[in-house]
Amino acid sequence: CVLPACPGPCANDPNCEIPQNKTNCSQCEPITLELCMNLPYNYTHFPNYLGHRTQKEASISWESSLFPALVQTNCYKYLMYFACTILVPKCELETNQRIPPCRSLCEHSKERCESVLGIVGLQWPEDTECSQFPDEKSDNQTCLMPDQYVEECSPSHFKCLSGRCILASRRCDGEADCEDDSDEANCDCTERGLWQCPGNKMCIKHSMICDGFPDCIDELEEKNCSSCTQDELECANHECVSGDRWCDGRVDCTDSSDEWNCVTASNNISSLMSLVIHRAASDYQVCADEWEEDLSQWVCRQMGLGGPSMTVVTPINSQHSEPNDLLHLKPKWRMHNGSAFHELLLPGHSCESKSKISLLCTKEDCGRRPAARMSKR
Amino acid sequence: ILGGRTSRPGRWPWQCSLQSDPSGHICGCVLIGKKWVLTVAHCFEGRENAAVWKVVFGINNLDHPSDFMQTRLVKTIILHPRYNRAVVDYDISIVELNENIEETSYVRPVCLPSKGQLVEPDTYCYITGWGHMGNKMPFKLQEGEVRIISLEHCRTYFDTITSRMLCAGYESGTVDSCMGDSGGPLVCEQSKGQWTLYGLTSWGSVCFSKVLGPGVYSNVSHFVDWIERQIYIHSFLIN
Repeated sequence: CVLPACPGPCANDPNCEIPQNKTNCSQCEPITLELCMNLPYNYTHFPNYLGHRTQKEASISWESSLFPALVQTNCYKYLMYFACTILVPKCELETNQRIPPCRSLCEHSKERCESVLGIVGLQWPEDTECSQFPDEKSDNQTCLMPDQYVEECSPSHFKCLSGRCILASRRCDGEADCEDDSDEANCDCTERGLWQCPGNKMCIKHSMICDGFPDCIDELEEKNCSSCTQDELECANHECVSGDRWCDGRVDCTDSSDEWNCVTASNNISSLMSLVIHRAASDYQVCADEWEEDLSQWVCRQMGLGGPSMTVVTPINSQHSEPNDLLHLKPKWRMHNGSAFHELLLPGHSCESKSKISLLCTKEDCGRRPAARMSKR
Repeated sequence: ILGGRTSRPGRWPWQCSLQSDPSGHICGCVLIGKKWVLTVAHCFEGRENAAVWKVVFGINNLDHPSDFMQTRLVKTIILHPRYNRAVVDYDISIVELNENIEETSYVRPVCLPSKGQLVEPDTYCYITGWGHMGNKMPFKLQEGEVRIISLEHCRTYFDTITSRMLCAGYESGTVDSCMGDSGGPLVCEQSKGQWTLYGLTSWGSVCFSKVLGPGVYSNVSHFVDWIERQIYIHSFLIN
């Protein structure tokens, strides 16, 4: 809870804002750790038996990647179950009590699997001393033992026909990891609930289609993703925005792609070229009236080229460019400090100087380190 | 860094330390611009709030603040929208500092590769960091020379290698990155004396054990477009 009203033990109770729950709140919380979402219980209690204070901490812990990897070795049938009882201990809703695993479950897990860890130079996690858990034969304390319904594999695993659990990332990876090769059977995309790229056999999640990120060869999954009208343009995430709002200095696409690459200048000395603004799907040049060196720096920085710049004013070749092919600086452009350069420009003004701007931008110096200090010996 | 050596102060002026109280150093990071730093997305798991972080530049010994040290707070954390925790894919993030650093001999940005500029297999490059050395955590910045390994060859070690990753190291694992190096640079010297960032330390096999294999780095060349766009958006469009 983010409210200060929920002190100490109630901090994790989702209902702690309800007045009467400030103190006698439930200390059980729903299990959210994906690794342990198929347990015969759904509520847990923190801190756990590894000293993690929250499920978030448990989810990024060393043990939460160690145990699933160890389960693949088939060292003990109920290892994953044991791992979950210490990562996300059961919480008894009626009593708010944390229920530990029985000592024999811990001892069997450790006996069978500790030696496997030794082969790769790893130790069994320290905090799991089995003597801390109740002995189901002598103590009369409740503890957890697996029954025949317990899942041996976690949701992050694929279960071979032979019963072995392998990490889901090894399913259909082209290498047989199950003794019976069952992880390499039925691997075409649709059988795995995936989409097959046209061209190569690559499988991608349906959520990756038309999401603006290339996955298939030639970005085929990003084709025909929108139906923009004649006077609209397609954003990188395939939304449609009217053409006249393209490169107007205001973000209209939710991924801001209508404001990308709006300015072009040359970045190598050999091909000095005019400064070009791509606005509303047309290209414009920039009139030289009132141009200042600060503006050249502004344009170059906007293009990620913060090094020295060179500005050249060139006469407009009247045969080739119509007056309305030019954009003009807004009066008081300096007040727009910090915004995109192309926002400072207006169409449809006369260009007194009959000249346009050509610009060369260069990269800032980078990647150099000071010469080694000379120290006389 | 396993199998490396202590660096001379000022040798890697783009290296920074991503710190969060009370732990102190959590991850490495790399200066790429006056107020822009790269690191990996997995460093922010469980600590997504920018307010809990600070970035320290110009130090060699974590335990001895130097005269050249500069510390900045974090204004914005931009995680790659496709970062995938399960297979550590798209493991990259951009950090916007609360104010510009001052460029000195000890605090300088590294170059980013140009679009499509890739580093060739068998090229020798450097990794640096304050991560685990296999038997202890160092105070002084460590450096190690590693060789770039082709993705095909790397796939013989790990089966979740994607084009967003870069592999470097040695079959024997003698020189490798380790816990605490994450987010730090893998840099290669291009034209005389100019260094370019090709990788960010991301993951690998357990590095203080006998398990062998190379280290896996986020492939910066794959993300240059995304990096430049995010910097442009956060500099000129979000105000």
